[in-house]
Amino acid sequence: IFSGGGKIAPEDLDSIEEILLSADLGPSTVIPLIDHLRDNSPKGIEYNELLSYLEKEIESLFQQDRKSLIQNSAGPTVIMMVGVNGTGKTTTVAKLAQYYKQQGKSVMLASCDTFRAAATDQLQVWADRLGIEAIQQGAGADPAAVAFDALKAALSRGTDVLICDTAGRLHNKSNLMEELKKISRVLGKELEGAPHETLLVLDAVTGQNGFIQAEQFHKELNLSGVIVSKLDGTAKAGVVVSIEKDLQIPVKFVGVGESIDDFALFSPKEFVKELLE
Amino acid sequence: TLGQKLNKVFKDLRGYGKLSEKNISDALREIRMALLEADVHFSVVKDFLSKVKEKSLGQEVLNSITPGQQVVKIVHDELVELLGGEAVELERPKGFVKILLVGLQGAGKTTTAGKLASWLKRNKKRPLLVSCDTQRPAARDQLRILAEQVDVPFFTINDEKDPKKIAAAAIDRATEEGVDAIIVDTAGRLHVDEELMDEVVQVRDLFQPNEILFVADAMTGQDAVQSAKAFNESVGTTGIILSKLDGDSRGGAALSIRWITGKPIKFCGIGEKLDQLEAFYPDRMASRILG
Ligand SMILES: Nc1nc2c(ncn2[C@@H]2O[C@H](COP(=O)(O)OP(=O)(O)OP(=O)(O)O)[C@@H](O)[C@H]2O)c(=O)[nH]1
Ligand SMILES: Nc1nc2c(ncn2[C@@H]2O[C@H](COP(=O)(O)OP(=O)(O)OP(=O)(O)O)[C@@H](O)[C@H]2O)c(=O)[nH]1
Ligand SMILES: [Mg+2]
Ligand SMILES: [Mg+2]
Repeated sequence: IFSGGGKIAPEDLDSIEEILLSADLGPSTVIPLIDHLRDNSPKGIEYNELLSYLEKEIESLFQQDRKSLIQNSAGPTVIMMVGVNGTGKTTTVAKLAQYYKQQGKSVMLASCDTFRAAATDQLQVWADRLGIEAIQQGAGADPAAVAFDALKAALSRGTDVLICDTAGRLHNKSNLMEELKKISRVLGKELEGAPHETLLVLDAVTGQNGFIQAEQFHKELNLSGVIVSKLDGTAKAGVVVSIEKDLQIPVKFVGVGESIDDFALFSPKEFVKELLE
Repeated sequence: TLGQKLNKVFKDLRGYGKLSEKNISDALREIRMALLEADVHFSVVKDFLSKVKEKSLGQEVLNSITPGQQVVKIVHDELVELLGGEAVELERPKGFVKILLVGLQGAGKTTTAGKLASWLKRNKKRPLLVSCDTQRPAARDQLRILAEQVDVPFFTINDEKDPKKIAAAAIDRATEEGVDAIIVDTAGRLHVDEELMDEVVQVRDLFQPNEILFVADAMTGQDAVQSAKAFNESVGTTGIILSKLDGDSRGGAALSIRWITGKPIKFCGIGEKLDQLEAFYPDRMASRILG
């Protein structure tokens, strides 16, 4: 849009507003930011200066001291993967399992999606590819019972990491949110502090509802982090800016494809650069 | 609500007649905010606002003692119009039905395939469910299970990597089974993946569907315009299915997708069960988008 290096005009601020809106940053974040810039930027600020100012401004909204995953020193590290339907939880469980394996850790999976057609088959394929075990029970089994079994097995075998895949569910379905809380409680009863990480998998194409998802899952389960999936598409997942800023939940990883290697640590700097592309 | 905000904008006007430029621009700002919050694409919002502005400067609003309510009505009616106007009653499809389902990863295609089979069966058709998803782990098992739940025949070729071969064989299988409808489920794919977009075009050319339905997630944000446009241009959609409307997303993607493709939204997914598919009602969607 700009030829670069020129002086910023008010209509160029409109173009920047469009870039930020199209990235799903949301009007309540974007509009005040642009208004502030319109009223406060010196007449004819250099375009490059404005862009780097914006980058720093947006980057500062992210959590500043970012810890990677929690590690339990007294037994298996238990991780629960949650989120609405179809966001990429099962695939992300596999990616995270490989991430740990590459660090030399022993990993076990728990197939707590006992509802959706072929959910356990799907996780089993990934477990086979990774050469690790996925604990499962029959279709329609109580997901909390599967979690319990898996944790017992992980404890008795001295497994380093247990990752629980859960069924997709909409946050406005209270009975399904209760089911998830029960899984969390059961894990905590069996091992103090479990689950050590409760990660929300958020689809990059999600609009402003992504904030409500994070807010609701956080309220019910106390999220420890977010994983943004499908960032290999054209969506920019700008909604995570308000998730970090207003909910203080850090994005820990990003999914950038359907294969098990398409997984990376989240970097606010890289992310904001992509946002303003 | 938007109605309350607009009433606030116009509250000092009653009885004083003429609306000012400022009243209108304040109202448009509130409407813009509401639509962007609802995930309507900013280009669609721009276009929409110019239509609303034009109508708001007309006689009904200027002469009204409740201009706020008049503007809300204009916004609602304009939304309904853009979404397709009157709700279309879906008729039992006649003749041999061939449906191809396409869309991004995780949008709800496989589940929707099962729902369509259930709907067709309830409408006295005999559908065959076909899995052409050769990529996702256990995708074929997933659709096979749904076919069993609806009690309709299922077809795929288990070790076949090429979806085109499955689509071709499905037509022969349909003749053998005496079905009068085929629903083909495909793997999720990104519109920026050239190879996969070519693949689905080739499946289309072979299968020759009379319906190509783009399944889109109701919580999709601004990207809805990009993906819907690309699928429409490459594959050519005949209709849209909006899934996961049982969530609390405002669903602005519905407006964006309709605006960029001009194609009708034919069904709404309102749950995970196979009977949770209903017709699309523009006026209900308009109210939902407005919050
Ligand atoms: N392009 C892309 N696709 C992804 C990514 N992560 C997951 N997917 C795809 O998204 C689809 C859904 O993934 P799943 O892992 O089944 O999602 P889920 O959240 O477990 O789904 P439910 O259990 O049904 O709620 C699959 O087709 C995955 O291959 C990603 O980072 N990029
Ligand atoms: N709540 C709700 N969930 C839905 C709806 N439609 C589909 N789902 C769920 O969304 C998730 C993804 O559905 P799938 O049918 O596997 O999606 P897909 O498009 O086939 O996914 P890929 O083949 O990986 O691209 C599953 O958990 C479904 O049960 C709906 O209308 N409402
Ligand atoms: Mg899953
Ligand atoms: Mg599928």
